[in-house]
Amino acid sequence: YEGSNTIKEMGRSIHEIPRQD
Amino acid sequence: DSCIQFTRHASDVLLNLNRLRSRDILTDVTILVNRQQFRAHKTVLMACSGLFYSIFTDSHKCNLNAISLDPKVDPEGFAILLEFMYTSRLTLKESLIMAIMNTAIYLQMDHVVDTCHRFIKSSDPS
Repeated sequence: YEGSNTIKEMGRSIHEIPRQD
Repeated sequence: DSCIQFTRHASDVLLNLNRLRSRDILTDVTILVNRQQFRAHKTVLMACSGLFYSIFTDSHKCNLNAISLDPKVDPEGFAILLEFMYTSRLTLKESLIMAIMNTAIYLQMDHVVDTCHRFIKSSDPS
């Protein structure tokens, strides 16, 4: 959906899985 | 009505899938290329490669937990393409370009093949 009321959210959308140590 | 489009969502999901791969979490197949082994998620492989799509949509093959590729496939070229699948970044080294392109042809990654063609053309001094 790309309607005129689409608000862009530029930040992270989900939690970040940690890197492998 | 309004809609919030999270512009980073696709890349955030891919980043997490790559972290899962590096920690070997829910990876469900081993790809054997000559003697090298690569762990991966079938869903990611089949989303990126026509060959893997054909293999994993085949009811006789979809449950395989190891797949051997043609011995002519270059493991370094495969490693670069696997990295691309999980990161969107394709490392094109001149010394490996033919191996990468031939592997991409074999894996049926058509857009990558086109990109390799353009890279070769742009590198050719004549």
